[in-house]
Amino acid sequence: MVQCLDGVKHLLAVLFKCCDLELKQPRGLEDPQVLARETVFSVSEVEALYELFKKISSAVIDDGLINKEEFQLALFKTSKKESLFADRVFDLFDTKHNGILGFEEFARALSVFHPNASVEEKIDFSFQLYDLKQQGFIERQEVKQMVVATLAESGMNLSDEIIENIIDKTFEEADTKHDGKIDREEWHNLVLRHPSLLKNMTLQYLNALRLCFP
Amino acid sequence: PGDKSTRQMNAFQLIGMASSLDLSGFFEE
Repeated sequence: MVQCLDGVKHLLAVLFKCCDLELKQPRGLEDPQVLARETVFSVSEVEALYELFKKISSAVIDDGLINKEEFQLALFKTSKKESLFADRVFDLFDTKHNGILGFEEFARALSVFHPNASVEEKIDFSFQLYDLKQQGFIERQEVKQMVVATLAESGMNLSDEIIENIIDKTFEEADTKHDGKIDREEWHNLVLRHPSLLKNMTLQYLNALRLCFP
Repeated sequence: PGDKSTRQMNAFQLIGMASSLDLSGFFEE
């Protein structure tokens, strides 16, 4: 019986060790060629981007990973600011869903913001940004939540009646299937009618990466 | 502001304006 318990303990220890290794993020610049092949960045841009990553990831804890505090600090120069959108963007960057960003996650996500990235990639990323519950469609309630949160963050004041009115008109235009939600196809069509919805999806800085981080 | 131009925006344009989400902060000192 004791031998059997020891065996189980040993098995669990091995299992935890495996899980731990699995959960650890690859740190550092492992293979710039692979990232350059799979993103819009060139090898030298990947290397320049890594310099930016090192700077951001060492702001609070120098562990070669970006946590949410460092992410906010880099964006707003303060970690105190409440931002629903910064939270959403961080969550979308965090494809491994472990609350920290490795360089690969950072580079792959920023690639979507490159001026040379396709409009389709940008439309898809922006759709996920608004699909708070990740259900594959944007609900009216999600839009209201974001409007209210972002207005509050910016100190803008609009009455509930005006907000409801704006959302009504938005759904009248976007929800062409009249099912009370905006799916990817409807989002795609809405963005094509209003390209300004993608204006924050392109970062001109990414064209000058090698100049910023030689 | 509840001015006319704000009310004529769609909800996503309004969110974009109010959120001031811009990743260029990454590149600025």
